[in-house]
Amino acid sequence: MGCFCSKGVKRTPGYEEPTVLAAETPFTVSEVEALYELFKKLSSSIIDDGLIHKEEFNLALFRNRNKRNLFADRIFDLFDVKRNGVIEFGEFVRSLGVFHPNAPIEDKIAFAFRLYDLRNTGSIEQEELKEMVLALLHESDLVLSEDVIETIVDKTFSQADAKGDGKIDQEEWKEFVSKNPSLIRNMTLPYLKDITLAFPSFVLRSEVED
Amino acid sequence: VAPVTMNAFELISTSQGLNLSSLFEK
Repeated sequence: MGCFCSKGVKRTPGYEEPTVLAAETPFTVSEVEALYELFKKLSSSIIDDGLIHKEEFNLALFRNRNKRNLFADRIFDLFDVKRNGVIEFGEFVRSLGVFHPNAPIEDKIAFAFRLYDLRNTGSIEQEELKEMVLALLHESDLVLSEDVIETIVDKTFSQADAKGDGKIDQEEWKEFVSKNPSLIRNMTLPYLKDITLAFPSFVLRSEVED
Repeated sequence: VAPVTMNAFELISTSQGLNLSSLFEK
């Protein structure tokens, strides 16, 4: 049965068919359609062009479009697969798919690695780890002395850098996460399982059966 | 937990910038 509602609906420039995205991600077609509702909201919050700009991303994350945050920047850059400065709908869904509770754990581990490999060198270096700790402290009320920061970074590095070559590669990262599974807890958003409840309007009009 | 005993990655993972659940708040 066709749907009279979706005919003539204006789609955003990077729009991709929910059936295609559902086939490539852990989302059902209904969930992709619900994500489109969320995407439309986020991508029109400042500039109504159907693309998520960094300011819109920051506004949604922090309620502040001008807030700068190293980790939010990294997330944005990883979502922006085409590297054109904006997040399109397909990029949004595929990237969020990694955060789905049913996504393969290997994908979550790999995504976290890319997130922390700040300079995209294929490994996490000690300087990068320290830079991230400092960025975290900068955004929180936590105050630690330089000595304590060094101790935390050194200790973590000695545990994760099994080969002792001064950098954490993907293999070492995988091993480290398997011993410390809480490290990728933030790579799962339980909310994604309820996305159709949060954004039901389009789902009710969906033309495709899951 | 005293911060000095924390794993640096564990500390980092608490960043608000990594908490994407905020995207879904209405």
